[in-house]
Amino acid sequence: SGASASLNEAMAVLQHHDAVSGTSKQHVANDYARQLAEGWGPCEVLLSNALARLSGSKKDFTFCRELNISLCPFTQGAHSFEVTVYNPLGRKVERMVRLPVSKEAFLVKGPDGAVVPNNVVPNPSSEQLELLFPATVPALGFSVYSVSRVSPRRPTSLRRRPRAQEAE
Amino acid sequence: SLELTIQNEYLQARFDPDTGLLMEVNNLEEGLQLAVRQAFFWYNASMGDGLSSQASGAYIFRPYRQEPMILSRWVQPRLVKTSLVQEVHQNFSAWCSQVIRLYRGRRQLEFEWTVGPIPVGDNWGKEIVSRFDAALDTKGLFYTDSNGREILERRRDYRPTWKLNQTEPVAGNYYPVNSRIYIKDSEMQLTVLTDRSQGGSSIRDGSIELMVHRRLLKDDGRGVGEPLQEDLPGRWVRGRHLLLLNKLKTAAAAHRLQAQEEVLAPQLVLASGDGTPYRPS
Repeated sequence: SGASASLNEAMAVLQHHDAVSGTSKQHVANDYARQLAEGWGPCEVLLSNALARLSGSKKDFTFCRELNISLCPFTQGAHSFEVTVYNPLGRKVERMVRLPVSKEAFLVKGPDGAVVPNNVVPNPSSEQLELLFPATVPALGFSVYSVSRVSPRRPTSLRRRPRAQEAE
Repeated sequence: SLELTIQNEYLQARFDPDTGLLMEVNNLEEGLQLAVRQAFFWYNASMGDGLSSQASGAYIFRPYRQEPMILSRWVQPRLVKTSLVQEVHQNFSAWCSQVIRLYRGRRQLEFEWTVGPIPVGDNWGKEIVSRFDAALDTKGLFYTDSNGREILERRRDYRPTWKLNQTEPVAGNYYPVNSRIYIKDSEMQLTVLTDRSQGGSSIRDGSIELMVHRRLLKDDGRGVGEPLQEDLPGRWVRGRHLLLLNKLKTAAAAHRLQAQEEVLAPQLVLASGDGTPYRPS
């Protein structure tokens, strides 16, 4: 079962001015980080339960805590996966989703099954590839996008030329 | 020597072919053009001097010299253009790099910086800032927010409720920035949205700077009892600044709506595909 009480408590502790401004001693900062991390675990379960109920389907939801540094073993290893984008704002938003991946070609489909344009771009800081696609999310709601790997299209320059041309 | 430009339907950013640094931003929708340079600088942290024994530390920002040193006068830029995004990758040093990014359909220029571990082998504490220098006559004024709610006017070397004797020309003009800082002249406004609380200022007219990382070697004697040092090899941070250029009358709507989308950003949850039907029981 999920719970938000421990994260609530950790957030309450972190209202202390030392945590807000970063003026705590190092071992206290470490403890703040520990409390936040321990509080977030049961919250992930809570969010998974909520999403299962709202979507009508129970899944093994995965949270990538290191997306900010372009690390997500799940998206980097999976052949296909779903991305649920939740919008906490009271109006529709459009957002570019970035996910670290290890391959270069993907097929992304939106909530209505339509193909969504996507690109794979290099991230120079982490030397990773990142999948990029635009997501539209309703107010206080979520959209589910499906992503699957496809074979990369052959670049035009690598296509075989007719023999006569090769000889030239 | 080719001029680098990234552009979408609303914005254009031009880069200096000699330095690889940003040199101009154009708002194509509103017909605005502004010369803006952006680079990373570092302040040498004070360990105390003849005027005061106060060192720069966790509580106190006190640079040794008032002029920061530029991290690199030029970068080797790398351009990436796809149908959804156009990016310029800049490498300032072994420990500071940046991607300047323009997404299709977006009205802001994104700066994703990666800084650290800050080297301190030379025994100099360092405080790293990202600085935007624009051709705007701002008359000593700049604006910072208070928890994303009230925007407060800041005047250089001035406090509204007492006569200030300014003894720290840089640190004495630094203010908390929780979500945004901006400068303006009679025609246009340049706004920078942050993804976290940072210290910021406008030390010169037309300039905005935000402190992105710091690593210090001496305790400032204000209670923490430790220098703002890190375990070897040190920490690195990555964050984003969003730059908006607007006419005065459209600026507030632009930065307020965009800041909402940053503070309450969409959250991602991943799953491996088909699940089993959910039953409340």
